[in-house]
Amino acid sequence: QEALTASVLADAPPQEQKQMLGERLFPLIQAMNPSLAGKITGMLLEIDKSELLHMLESPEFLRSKVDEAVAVLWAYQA
Amino acid sequence: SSHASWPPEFQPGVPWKGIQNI
Repeated sequence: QEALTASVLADAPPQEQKQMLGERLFPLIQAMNPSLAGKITGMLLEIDKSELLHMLESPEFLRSKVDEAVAVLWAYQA
Repeated sequence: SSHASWPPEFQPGVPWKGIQNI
């Protein structure tokens, strides 16, 4: 699978960009949190795309954002 | 219901509509 870079993304329309990022992020998030992966991915896709690209490159950064999203989700549902 | 509408859930292979108001 070709690497998803800023230049590849820039060629796609904005809505498509989030779709592409979501398709890449979802399996990584699913590995961390299978039951909430869809909602977490949905939350993270609201973030700026430069940060989303960083998440694809840095598992530590992704994990920190996933943890953040889960905390927000739990607070919201409480 | 409005309670279940957030957050939008991403599903692989399904076009992402996100939170944009279209």
